[in-house]
Amino acid sequence: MNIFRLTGDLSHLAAIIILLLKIWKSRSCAGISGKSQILFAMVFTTRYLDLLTAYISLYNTSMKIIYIGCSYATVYLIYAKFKATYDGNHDTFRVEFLVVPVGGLSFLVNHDFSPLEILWTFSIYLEAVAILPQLFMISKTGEAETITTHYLFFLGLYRALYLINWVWRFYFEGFFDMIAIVAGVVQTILYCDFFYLYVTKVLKGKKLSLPA
Amino acid sequence: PVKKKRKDEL
Repeated sequence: MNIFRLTGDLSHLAAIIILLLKIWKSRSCAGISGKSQILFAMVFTTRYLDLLTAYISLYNTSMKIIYIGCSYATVYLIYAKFKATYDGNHDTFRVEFLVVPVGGLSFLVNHDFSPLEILWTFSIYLEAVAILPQLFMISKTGEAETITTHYLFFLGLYRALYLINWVWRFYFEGFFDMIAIVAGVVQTILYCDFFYLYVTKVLKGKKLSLPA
Repeated sequence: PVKKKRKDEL
């Protein structure tokens, strides 16, 4: 464990908690893409199956359980409890265009052709593009609530910190995982446009609105 | 460098 991976995990946890609290306290999921949240639940489910087979540390196990629990709770709040506030008309990204290619690629490019490894690879590739429905929805509505931009900021920051973690581990431990690194770079690049808007607008107290 | 396969990252 290094400081970059730890702050990355805490940033990820912060994003997940911010979103869950935003929906729970405002009793509304307006502006939130339910499709992205379903994809994140798929990412955690396919990646953390090793909860059943391997014990790495209390930290590792507890964080995985928290991530899975919060992501399913968020999906439940969006599609069940606060379904009336779900903005389905703007959450129209065709997720099959993400899941099918990602599924195919995880069979073609992986470290080991075993079920657990292919599912892990699928989750890595899927996480790289899982935010697209949310970014697409914001481009359609033309704006995002400030709390949603903070959620996106911490979510994007977490994988950017992981990139630094991988540089650190390569240098100090000789460890690297090309699949995770390439997917992580793609994932972080997808946030660049948002990061620019977040820094130039939201951090200056303005609302995040796109066409302007 | 060796590519350790133990998945210890989240």
